[in-house]
Amino acid sequence: MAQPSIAAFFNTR
Amino acid sequence: MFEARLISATILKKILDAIKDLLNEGTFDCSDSGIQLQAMDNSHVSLVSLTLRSDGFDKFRCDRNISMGMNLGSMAKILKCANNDDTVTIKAQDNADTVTFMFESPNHEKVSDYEMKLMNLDQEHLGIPETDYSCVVRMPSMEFARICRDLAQFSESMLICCTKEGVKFSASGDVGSANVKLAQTSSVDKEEEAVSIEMQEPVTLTFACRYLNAFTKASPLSGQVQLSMSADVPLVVEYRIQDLGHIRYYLAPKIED
Repeated sequence: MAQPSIAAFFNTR
Repeated sequence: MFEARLISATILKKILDAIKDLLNEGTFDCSDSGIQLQAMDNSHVSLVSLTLRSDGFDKFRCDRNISMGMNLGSMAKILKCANNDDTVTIKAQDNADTVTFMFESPNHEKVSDYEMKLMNLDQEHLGIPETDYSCVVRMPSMEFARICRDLAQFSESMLICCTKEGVKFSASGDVGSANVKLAQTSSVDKEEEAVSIEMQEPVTLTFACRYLNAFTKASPLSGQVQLSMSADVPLVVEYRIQDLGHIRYYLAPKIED
């Protein structure tokens, strides 16, 4: 299974 | 001028223990509402979000918003120099490149101060959207730590399956498989021992044990931990810090290759 980066879920402010 | 005082150094030591395995450094953003730190771990898999409210401090003064980038290893060295019952005061001048930690013994007969260089950290802030979660589980933090430790022996990933009957933690690997089921408690002597589940929809998600175990380093901060889950969005593991704030960890579920 793959581990997505947390950054993919939240917008950069 | 920034100045924040806590009656007991223990709480700050526990907060640092809860983040220093995941983060090498972090920026403490200080404003008159309190102190916030938000940072992704070194591999950008999880996110740590710490909020300490100004009204939770014994004394809090922040004339101008300041961001203090700190090396957490250095901060840990300094906090080791404080006794648990020492009062701790964090001080910085506006636009300063250092921060001072002052420790005072309860009888005020010993006062120490440690000055630490600040770092310029170029950290991106992530906007975390408000989410209504399908399942919210509250359980004793020590129980969650125990389950994460036990199941990590079997696999690098753990399945969390939440229904209205209860929550099940599973792991399987070469050795075999492990399942731990917790039912919602009907009555408990102490509120801290309760397991409670608020469920809109059942969820089953897979998470990396390594990160869950890192999050449980916050267990000494709170008797209870809250797990908020929805399909395809990051899990939130929250520890409330009594009268002061909270620490939240975000971890995306693993996905099929």
